[in-house]
Amino acid sequence: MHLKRITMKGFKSFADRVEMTFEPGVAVVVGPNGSGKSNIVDAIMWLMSSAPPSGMRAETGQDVLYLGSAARPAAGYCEVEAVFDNEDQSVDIPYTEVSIKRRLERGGDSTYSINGNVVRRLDVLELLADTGIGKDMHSIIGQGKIDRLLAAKPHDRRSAIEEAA
Amino acid sequence: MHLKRITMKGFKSFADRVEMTFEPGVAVVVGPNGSGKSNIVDAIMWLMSSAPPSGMRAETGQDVLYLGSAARPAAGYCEVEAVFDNEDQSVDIPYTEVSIKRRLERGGDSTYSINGNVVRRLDVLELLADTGIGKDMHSIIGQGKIDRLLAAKPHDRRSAIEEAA
Amino acid sequence: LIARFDETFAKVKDHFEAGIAALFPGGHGTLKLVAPDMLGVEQVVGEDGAEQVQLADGEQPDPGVEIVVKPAGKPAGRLNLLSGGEKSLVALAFLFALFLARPSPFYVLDEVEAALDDANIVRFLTLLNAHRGSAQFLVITHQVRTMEAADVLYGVTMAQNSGVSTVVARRPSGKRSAIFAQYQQKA
Amino acid sequence: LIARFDETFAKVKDHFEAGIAALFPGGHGTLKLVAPDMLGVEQVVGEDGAEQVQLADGEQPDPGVEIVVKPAGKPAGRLNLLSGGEKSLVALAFLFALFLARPSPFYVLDEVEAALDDANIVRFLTLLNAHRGSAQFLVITHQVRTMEAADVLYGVTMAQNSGVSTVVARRPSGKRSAIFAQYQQKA
Ligand SMILES: Nc1ncnc2c1ncn2[C@@H]1O[C@H](COP(=O)(O)OP(=O)(O)OP(=O)(O)O)[C@@H](O)[C@H]1O
Ligand SMILES: Nc1ncnc2c1ncn2[C@@H]1O[C@H](COP(=O)(O)OP(=O)(O)OP(=O)(O)O)[C@@H](O)[C@H]1O
Ligand SMILES: [Mg+2]
Ligand SMILES: [Mg+2]
Repeated sequence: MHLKRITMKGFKSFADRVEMTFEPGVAVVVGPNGSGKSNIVDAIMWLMSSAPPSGMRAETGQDVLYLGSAARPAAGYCEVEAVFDNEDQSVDIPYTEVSIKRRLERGGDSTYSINGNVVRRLDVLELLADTGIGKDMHSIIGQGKIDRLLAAKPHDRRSAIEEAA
Repeated sequence: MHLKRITMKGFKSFADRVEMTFEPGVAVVVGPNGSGKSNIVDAIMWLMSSAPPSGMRAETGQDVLYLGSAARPAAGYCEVEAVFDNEDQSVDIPYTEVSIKRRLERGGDSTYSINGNVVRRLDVLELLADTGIGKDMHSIIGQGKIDRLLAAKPHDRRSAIEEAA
Repeated sequence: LIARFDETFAKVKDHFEAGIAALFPGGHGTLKLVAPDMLGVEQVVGEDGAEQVQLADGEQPDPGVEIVVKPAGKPAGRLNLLSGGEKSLVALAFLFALFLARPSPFYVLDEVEAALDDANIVRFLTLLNAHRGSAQFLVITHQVRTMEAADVLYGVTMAQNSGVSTVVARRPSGKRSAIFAQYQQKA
Repeated sequence: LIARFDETFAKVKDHFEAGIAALFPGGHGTLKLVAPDMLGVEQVVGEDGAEQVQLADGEQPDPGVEIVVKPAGKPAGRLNLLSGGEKSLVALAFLFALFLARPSPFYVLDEVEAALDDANIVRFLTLLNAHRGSAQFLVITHQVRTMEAADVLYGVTMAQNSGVSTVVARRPSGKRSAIFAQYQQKA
């Protein structure tokens, strides 16, 4: 199972729809300070993890919606989708491609869907748990977070290993 | 008033006596990870500030003494000295050069001296207060500490300005 | 004491606004005095019937200092919207504003530009360069551009697995980088 | 559950030791199970009279995991003695050990090598390169050496003061840097 593409629209500084396609190997993301690189990481966390808004550098759930500027109105909704290749059937679902999507309306709630079928957040988290993307998302190291692992208590490091068990 | 030189001996990884002479302008310090660059900053904080051991990345006061290795015994004492040029008499002391020194014996206490005369810690801090090196040492930004200023509460930022008043 | 604070605050604010203008081309920022943090305060009614805040021990709490920054074309306000590099730049603008209001004989900056991209490292060095004549800076770095800005370079090393630090001073090669020569002409 | 933890712990430990050997030439490190954190535990005396610890609710607390690292020629032990760059390297060794014990379809690393010097960036990239074939990595960076390691490069920009991000993908120029070609032959 590997990640084929990520699409964002209306999420933080990604006011316009942006699609990134991936292949196995190392994809390196570069760009000036403040251009939106870490916002991509926030989009992945927002879609795939159970973290609260502070996990995406937001105070409230609505903060992830594009805020607008003098030249452009704020977004009415935001949407993030990830599509995985499931040729190896590593996820027990009868599709060769798995799409996970989350959409949030301004002032409203989020809706999740898997391959176009509306599901609960829990369904998405359970699907991902099978793939090795654990609940605590240890596979995602946010900016400035590399040293947190060492500052953690011995008990927290144990739970990181328990999750890998 | 400007800094003419700093001398360290037995302080953290500076087992042997090391002297750095300075001139006005920009001195840039480079070197591999773990070579001892930030230990120089700790030495300056240890000598000139009222911060507790945690301000020098130490758990106890004795942690700043060179710990030794298989090839070399631990230091029995450590000493840090800073010499300032006082030609402009900005410090109200009848010398054109001002030397501040701190010495710590293993298992013992620290002694401070100004131009060779043993003084209390308070005397050193008062001498430095006149020069603009405030008690909170805002003029020293330790590694990884640049973002702390923004994370501080509005009240803490106020006290930084009060200190500059 | 309050009068001195107000005077210093005004100075720091001016320097901060100038610093942000230099570090965020097209953007702007300022410092504001804000209502004191409500922790530990009580609402009391004064003789004149108006509501007042006071600290539990009866003192009037001082207002705190809020930082407001708006990079060009971006939403205004909250510091937590800024990126890692943008936060470092704002912190540097605040620090240099403090330095200008109350000069110190020397400053120590330990890898303060680690989160900056190339263009912002140059802006930081230009800010540093503007103060080169009036203060001493001890700057620790791994960035090549910052090394080029040195009047003198110190190399800290440990002989092979010795665990003991030594320091060697050397003059940088004559070519202070072209960026600074250009700056010098402007200054 | 305990049996599975022990088995995974042993695997993570092995990978961690190998990671430290690669990142700290001449040094070594390991993971140890340590007595549980004494917060919230009570000392009770068991039937056999021996002292035991248990959680306030009667459970036996699990041991925590301690990281021990000793760079060559330096004092052993406490993590707080390590430098900024050394701490990043130890954290990376621990992460890659977790990755190996429980592979994930993709990994995201946002400026994890910001505190490293040139030589250690190359060691980090060599570690990354060793896993290139078995996983996907999304690596955000300002370091030129890391850009050279890319299979594909994404440039994120905002048109002049628009505040709106766009992304452009491009193949890196054919020359994956010499460091990796050398590594490839070894692997
Ligand atoms: N809801 C939002 N609407 C519009 N813009 C936003 C929103 N949230 C954050 N931003 C903008 O996104 C920018 C930060 O982006 P991000 O943190 O991804 O930068 P970055 O590319 O990682 O930079 P650095 O290299 O400094 O880490 C900020 O300038 C901020 O104004
Ligand atoms: N009391 C001590 N005795 C001997 N060595 C010590 C002592 N305290 C710290 N050290 C050593 O000093 C080293 C750290 O030095 P320092 O933090 O100055 O590195 P640095 O040059 O700033 O590196 P970086 O570029 O990674 O920030 C550690 O490897 C540690 O073992
Ligand atoms: Mg970022
Ligand atoms: Mg350091």
